[in-house]
Amino acid sequence: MNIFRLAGDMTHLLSIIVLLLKIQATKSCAGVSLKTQELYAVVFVTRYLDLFYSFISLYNTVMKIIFLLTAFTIIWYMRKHKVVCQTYDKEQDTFRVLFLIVPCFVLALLVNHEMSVTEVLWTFSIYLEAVAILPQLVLLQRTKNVDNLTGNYIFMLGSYRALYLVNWVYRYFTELGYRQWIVWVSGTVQTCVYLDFFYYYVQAWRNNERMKLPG
Amino acid sequence: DDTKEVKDEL
Repeated sequence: MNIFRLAGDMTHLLSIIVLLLKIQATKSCAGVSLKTQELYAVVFVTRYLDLFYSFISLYNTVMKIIFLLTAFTIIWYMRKHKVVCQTYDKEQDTFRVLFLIVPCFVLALLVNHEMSVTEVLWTFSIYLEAVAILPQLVLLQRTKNVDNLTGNYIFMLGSYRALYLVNWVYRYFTELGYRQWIVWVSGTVQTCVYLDFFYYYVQAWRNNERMKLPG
Repeated sequence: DDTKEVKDEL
């Protein structure tokens, strides 16, 4: 564990906490894409199957359980909570997620470390996470309302993987022979997907104004 | 090929 990876994990955890707080405090999920939340739940389920058969560390196990529990809690709020679910803009959150899931799964079948069920599912989760934010970014473009907390949520969610990129560079130079091409390429694509959002987020922050996305 | 090391990252 290095400081970059720890910072990445904490940023990831914080992003989820911010989203949960937004939903619980404001009793509203306006501007939040349920599709992205469901894609992330799929990412966590397919990636953390090893919870059942391999123990890495207490930290690793606890974090995986927290990510799984919070992901399903957010989905429960957006689908079932009587007040919150009325604030979900269903007609705007229409991204065809199958166009993300199917290509990622096919790619996981073609490019992976080993043709086993858990390895293919794990690889699928790596590819899917790279594009899971797309429904959320599309929803922002459509609804234009980037409220502060949702903006912070997306910013931190993008930042965590950028910190992981630094972690991979660090590990490459400090751990002899350490290589993870699949994760590195996917993580780079994932971070690039956020670049446009980062640009407008930082601009709004520097001008100390509410974030607005172009027409 | 990639380090088939244990998946220690989240």
